[in-house]
Amino acid sequence: SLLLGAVDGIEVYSTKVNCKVTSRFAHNVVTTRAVNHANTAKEVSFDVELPKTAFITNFTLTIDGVTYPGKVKEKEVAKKQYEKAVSQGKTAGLVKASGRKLEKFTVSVNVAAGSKVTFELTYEELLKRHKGKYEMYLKVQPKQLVKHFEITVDIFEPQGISTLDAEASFITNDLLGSALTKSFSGKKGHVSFKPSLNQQRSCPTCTDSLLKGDFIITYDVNRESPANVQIVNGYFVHFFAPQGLPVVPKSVVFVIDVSGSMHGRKMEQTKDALLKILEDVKQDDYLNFILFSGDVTTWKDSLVPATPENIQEASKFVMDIQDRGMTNINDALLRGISMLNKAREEHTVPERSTSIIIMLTDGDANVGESRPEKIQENVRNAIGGKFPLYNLGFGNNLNYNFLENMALENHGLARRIYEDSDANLQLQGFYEEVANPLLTGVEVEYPQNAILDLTQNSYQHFYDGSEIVVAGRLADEDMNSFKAAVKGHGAINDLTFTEEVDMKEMEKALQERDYIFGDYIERLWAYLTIEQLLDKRKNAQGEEKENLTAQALELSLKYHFVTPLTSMVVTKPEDNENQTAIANKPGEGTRRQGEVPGTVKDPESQPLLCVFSVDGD
Amino acid sequence: PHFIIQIPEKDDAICFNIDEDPGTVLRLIQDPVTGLTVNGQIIGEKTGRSDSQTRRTYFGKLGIASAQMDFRIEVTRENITLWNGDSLSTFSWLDTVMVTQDGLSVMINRKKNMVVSFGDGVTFVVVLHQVWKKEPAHHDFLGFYVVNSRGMSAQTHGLLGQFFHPFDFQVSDVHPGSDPTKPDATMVVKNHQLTVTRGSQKDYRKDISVGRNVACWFVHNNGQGLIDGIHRDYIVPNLF
Repeated sequence: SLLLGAVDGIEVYSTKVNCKVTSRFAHNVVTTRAVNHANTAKEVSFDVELPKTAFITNFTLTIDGVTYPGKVKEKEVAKKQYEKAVSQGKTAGLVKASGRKLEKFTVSVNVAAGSKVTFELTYEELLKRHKGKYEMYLKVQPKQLVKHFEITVDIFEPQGISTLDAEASFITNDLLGSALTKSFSGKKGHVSFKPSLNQQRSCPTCTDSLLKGDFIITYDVNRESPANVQIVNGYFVHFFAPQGLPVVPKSVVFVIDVSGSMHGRKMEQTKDALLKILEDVKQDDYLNFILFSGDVTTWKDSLVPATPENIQEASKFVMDIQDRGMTNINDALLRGISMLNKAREEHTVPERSTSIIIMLTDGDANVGESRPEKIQENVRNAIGGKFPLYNLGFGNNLNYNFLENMALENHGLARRIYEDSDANLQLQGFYEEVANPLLTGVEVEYPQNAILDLTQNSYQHFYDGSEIVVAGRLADEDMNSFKAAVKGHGAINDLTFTEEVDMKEMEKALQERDYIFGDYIERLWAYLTIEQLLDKRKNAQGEEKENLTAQALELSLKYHFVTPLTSMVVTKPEDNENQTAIANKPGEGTRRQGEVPGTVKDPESQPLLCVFSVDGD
Repeated sequence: PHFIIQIPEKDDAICFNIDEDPGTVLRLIQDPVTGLTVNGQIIGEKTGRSDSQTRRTYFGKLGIASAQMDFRIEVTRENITLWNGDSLSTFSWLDTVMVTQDGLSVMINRKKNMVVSFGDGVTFVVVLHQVWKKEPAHHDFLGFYVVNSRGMSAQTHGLLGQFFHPFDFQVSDVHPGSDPTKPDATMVVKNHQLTVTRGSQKDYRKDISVGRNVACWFVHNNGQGLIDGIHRDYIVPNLF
């Protein structure tokens, strides 16, 4: 979107969002062009909301035909410029958190009278499969009517596209609906949204835009075979998503924070979600509830099967939950872990079943062991890598980094539950994602010495509707064939899926890859590698952390990704003064202060230069 | 479908056809001791010829079941479905996957074959015969081979199963038949005297496209006299 500092005189004549997706890897370019028709300079801000999972790869400003490209630098190097400005009492930031899924990139520049400006932001992300679909999320919010407004999405999937849909929350009538086209055939899919000026008006005589909301594209690919391997220029990616397997029974312990801070709406939403989840629990599953405040209580002493009678009793238990007291995370988690371990040791749950522990909390531990590092250590030792821990952080007032670190080091993940009206749906949604494990102990194997720089290739679970993605580099680009095997434990059997790729056939199959962009597998590999290195780094210490940081930094710089380790610097002429701005990619950190977008003047720098910096933290 | 019974002791083979209406299910193997059964459902050609003398029929669906393990496999020309009790796993002929559990392994080789082994004593191979999609007359069809039947009991029966036990036959009086390239002869088997014709059938286990010719004595009239009873005795209502 383009926010005009002054409406009068500034015309935004074009905003284009161009997305090219190749094998789930999305390359998005947002371009806005404006002209200052006024007699004086005007400030123009360029706002783009992009997914938190995306890495910005470029930002350029073009003023009167002169382009000022972005340069990705090591964060500390870029920050020195920035800190000099900050030390003079000025702050600036280009990216800040924006809602659940997005972060906002904002740049302001002064545009001289009669001058044209073009903003172009590029970002890339790997679309992840949830509940059987890949989702691309775009936020649309132009601040005025735009003569040429266009979103185009081209999707190329070598496996073939099975479904494609595009929905916009603001498309409410047939008139605007006609601006949206979507089509797919074979390997190619296309979505275009091109509303005319009249279609953009909120009413026939209005000058404000009704384009305000979410634009979501969802699609999936054909899955004639459970796996698909693609190889281009010596890099490969292996997608694995088998279908038609029975669900592995699970033993699940819900560890629920019922401390005083959960009082009211949070508690009600939690109870609503748990009641709904209980309706979805399968008969083969085992479950229990552990409630914690200052002390820890359990519904049952041990895990019980999800018989209709037990589910009925569990529902009654959930309805009667009352909030009270303080927060004892340590003892609650240890109780849950011990319960799962004991059930396994005593064979009271099926041999071929999997264990999951899900904790929901809205605050920091303040009773019993309250040191986060010590809790992490206790939990890590108790679980011993045997099953995943999922942490759901409710609300903003909590140490999310702690929850995330703890989940990551126990093969799980953390998720924020936002205190909105649909918090119960968020909880249910999370449960649905992990409710249907089809395989456990998944190992993806390749011929020894044939591959290098492999991304994560072992997973505790494969969940129905998701996808395992492994990428790497071939040691010998001239090899004729390539074999991959995926081993896992199913509900009843052990399975080994084998995928053999004939390089010549692969070449033919991917001939159309130029349709999108040629080096997508290499960039996908780099993206995935950086993402995983950054995750590992969160729990690493000392030399290991340094090594992980160095590897991630090297790749970020090489592939021009703005990650938490790098910053992007853009220079442009500005008011005969040097200006500096920086943006920290806002992570899910603890009580993070939002960065303030803006520009900072740095009188000591070279004249006619403005330095913007974009980075991720 | 055609049946080939190889008799290694005699270094020879006997073959016969079973001609029945498409949709008919035939019992191929039934072992009351191990609980293993194999049934096959017949399909015809795309252009169904009703004349039983000229029409060709094949197996389009196979059902392999182990009552003891509460395990079933349904093989069609598109999919392979495994049931463990009520739990269902579905694979396609595009998969290459090995499924293992106690006492059982199923190996699906993409677009080629499926090897099912029950312990060390029983191994079956199902071959997928794919034809050109636009071929006007023929469908894809399935071939079924018993590679190892050591683990089957002496009570095993069925169109194939009855031949797992040693049996003897004698061939004499080889003389020219109606086709000069295929001599007729007299076969004495199971106390029957039959007129048989020397011919050959294909074994596709190793070479799925060309196959290997197996010379055999062809028993006419749906194997009458060779098989116990008549072929209609082997018709069953369902695949399982």
